[in-house]
Amino acid sequence: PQVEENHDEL
Amino acid sequence: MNIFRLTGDLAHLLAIIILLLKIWKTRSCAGISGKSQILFAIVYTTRYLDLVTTYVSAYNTLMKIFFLGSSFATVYLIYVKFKATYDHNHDTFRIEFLILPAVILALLINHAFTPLEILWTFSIYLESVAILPQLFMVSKTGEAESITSHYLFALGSYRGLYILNWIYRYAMESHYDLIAIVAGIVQTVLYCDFFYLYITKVLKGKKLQLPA
Repeated sequence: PQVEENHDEL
Repeated sequence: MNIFRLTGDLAHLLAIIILLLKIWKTRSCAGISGKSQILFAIVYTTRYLDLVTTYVSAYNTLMKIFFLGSSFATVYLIYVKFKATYDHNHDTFRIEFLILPAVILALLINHAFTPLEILWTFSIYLESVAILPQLFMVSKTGEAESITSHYLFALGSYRGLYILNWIYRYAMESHYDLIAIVAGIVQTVLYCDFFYLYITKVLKGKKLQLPA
């Protein structure tokens, strides 16, 4: 699984 | 978006609204830690700088604007409008002991060494401990108004629900972000003592009294 760079969570 | 994250965001929204209404209706911020509210304002400011650079969704943008606006409004109400009711004798937690370690940790452990990413990481670490001045104040005064404990319950539940969201996203989307997950677990664990008191006392109509 990849780690998220752009943060889509609040 | 999943149900855990949505209910988490709504619990967060509810907490902020409960606090604003409590201060506005009672025209008093007694029992509220202004320091925690300052930390939350810092958390949202450093985390939502991408408001102007990246567009995720209308929901995301609207919530960020609300969290930013409400956190500054709360700080204003505490330190300006109703400052006569601010209990600075009990709101004595040294927040520099929370901010500095968060800065250092963000510089050491992050996903990318870019200004926006460092600030995002700092805000994640700071949010995990931002409630400490408030919990410290409740322990010092030995009690909390029931409305304040409802605020704390909603605020603590929000990140707890995010943990379920992260489990869901790992299982369904094989997406995970260890920094957010570890900080979120620390943040939720800090509320455990309060959750126990809330469920065993406040829900039974008793006042939240900490053993002095």
